[in-house]
Amino acid sequence: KARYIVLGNEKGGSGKSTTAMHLAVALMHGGRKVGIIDLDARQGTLSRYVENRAAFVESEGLPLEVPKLEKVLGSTLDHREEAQADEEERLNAAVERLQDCDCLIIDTPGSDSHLSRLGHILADILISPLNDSFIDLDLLARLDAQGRKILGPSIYSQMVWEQRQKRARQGGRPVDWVVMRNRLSHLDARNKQRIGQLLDELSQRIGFRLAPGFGERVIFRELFPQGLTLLDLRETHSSLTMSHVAARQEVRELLRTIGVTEES
Amino acid sequence: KARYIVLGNEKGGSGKSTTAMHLAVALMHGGRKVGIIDLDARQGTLSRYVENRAAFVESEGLPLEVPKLEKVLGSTLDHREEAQADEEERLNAAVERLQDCDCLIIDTPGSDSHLSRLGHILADILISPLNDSFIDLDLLARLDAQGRKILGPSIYSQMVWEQRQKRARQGGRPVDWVVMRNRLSHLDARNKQRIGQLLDELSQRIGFRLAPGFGERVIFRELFPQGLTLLDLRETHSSLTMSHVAARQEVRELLRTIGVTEES
Ligand SMILES: Nc1ncnc2c1ncn2[C@@H]1O[C@H](COP(=O)(O)OP(=O)(O)OP(=O)(O)O)[C@@H](O)[C@H]1O
Ligand SMILES: Nc1ncnc2c1ncn2[C@@H]1O[C@H](COP(=O)(O)OP(=O)(O)OP(=O)(O)O)[C@@H](O)[C@H]1O
Ligand SMILES: [Mg+2]
Ligand SMILES: [Mg+2]
Repeated sequence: KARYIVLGNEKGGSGKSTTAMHLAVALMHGGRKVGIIDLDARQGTLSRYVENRAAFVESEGLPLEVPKLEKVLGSTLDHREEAQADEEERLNAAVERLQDCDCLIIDTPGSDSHLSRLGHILADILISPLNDSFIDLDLLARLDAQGRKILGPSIYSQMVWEQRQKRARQGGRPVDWVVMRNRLSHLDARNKQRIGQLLDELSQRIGFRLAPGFGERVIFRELFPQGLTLLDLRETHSSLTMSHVAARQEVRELLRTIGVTEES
Repeated sequence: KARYIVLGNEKGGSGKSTTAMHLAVALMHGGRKVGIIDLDARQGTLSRYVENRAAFVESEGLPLEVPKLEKVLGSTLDHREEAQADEEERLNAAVERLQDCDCLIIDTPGSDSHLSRLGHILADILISPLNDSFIDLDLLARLDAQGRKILGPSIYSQMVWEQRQKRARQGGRPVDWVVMRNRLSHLDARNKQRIGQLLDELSQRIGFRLAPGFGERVIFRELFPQGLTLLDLRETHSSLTMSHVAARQEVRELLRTIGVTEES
């Protein structure tokens, strides 16, 4: 049975699509057959990333895998109930078309949507990237004015809770929720430490595991036009910098945290 | 007549809410009466920022202004046309309640929504923050695989174009569209230069002005729990670092670019 890895966080720009692509490439390098479902298909960052890859691999004749891609757009039907039924049907059809994959990676938008909630119910593993910022943290939990005490859950953790309940009611295995710090600064140690402590405490209270995360590195974003990631650089014989080596290690750590080994 | 400044970019996490708050505080320090309309009210980053400010100013007895705040949530009506009419009516009512303000700042979500489009039509000045990344650029324009040639507009620039047309048809003054680079890295000069060149070219082709933008600085995000910005630090007698001084200058540059002087 395929494993479903969902990238979710209602906070925009936290790194969902970037992380999704790096995971997909890491799993393909490990010999797995990977399918991608883009539930943020209007913005379509992940779809474009994959399409850029397909075009570049073809034009350069590179020996690189390209994941199968299914885009599921929001419904254009005017009545909410009909639109939701239409979305559910098209998502199920997309899943059906990817049933020969070992692993499905599902990207969701940085906002609340019916498709996103459906995606969250499918998650065996839910990965939520997070900028190291009180603004991003605010969607996970309400804090006091000093930013020290946790006052209660917030809109995204409540949404996750609701979907976990629905999945349990449908007899599904529990969702393994992993929160991952992203774009970690190499400079401001104080802010980093404060956010780190709050996340440790939050993980106990809200029920998620913490992954080590990704640093702020330009290599995570500069290969988007070619659809490549730093993991592909071996094939294209480019030279690796210190930051590339560190970034590769960070991707490997994430795979280890979610219990998926690189080699299949 | 009040000036309407809209923060818009369908790309999530580009810095809309952060920029909105810093503009609001800069304008209040300049003696203007500022109203805020949050069209991303479910996520509500700007609303929370303002509410945190109100609570902190009250509990500490600080001599700081707090902007008037109007939240406009998405409609819960089931039929699309009725929902859109409901949203338009509530947005107009919010604008009405802020008519004694000199300046209205409108924050929009990092996704496409009917409320966001309505907000864009109201814009005298539209400010679009942008991460210095090909991923963010992809929503403004399609590029070739080398990331060098502009192939055509993309979903967000098309949406802006449509709203500008609607506004022109309603007899409104043209929207002054300003794109602002945000979270500029102090390190990767090569990526920065490539994106800079593309933006220069894009601004001619798509019709926007470029603002100098904000650097990646932790001061832009660490005061969120208190609802403060670096502009308020004078009042709270904290010591200013080099980064604070640079950040203050960046906010001043943005005000100059949009033609709003600090002192009213
Ligand atoms: N570790 C990283 N280092 C440097 N830049 C990064 C990193 N992760 C993401 N980015 C950049 O941050 C921005 C947001 O990332 P991304 O688009 O993947 O987030 P998202 O959560 O998918 O956003 P949305 O909510 O719009 O779907 C992009 O410009 C991306 O290039
Ligand atoms: N100049 C900056 N320096 C450092 N961090 C920044 C800067 N601008 C924004 N951030 C951080 O980047 C993240 C995204 O910013 P923000 O939430 O303002 O963007 P947004 O466009 O409003 O996002 P959304 O699409 O979710 O509404 C936040 O964690 C914020 O603290
Ligand atoms: Mg995304
Ligand atoms: Mg925002």
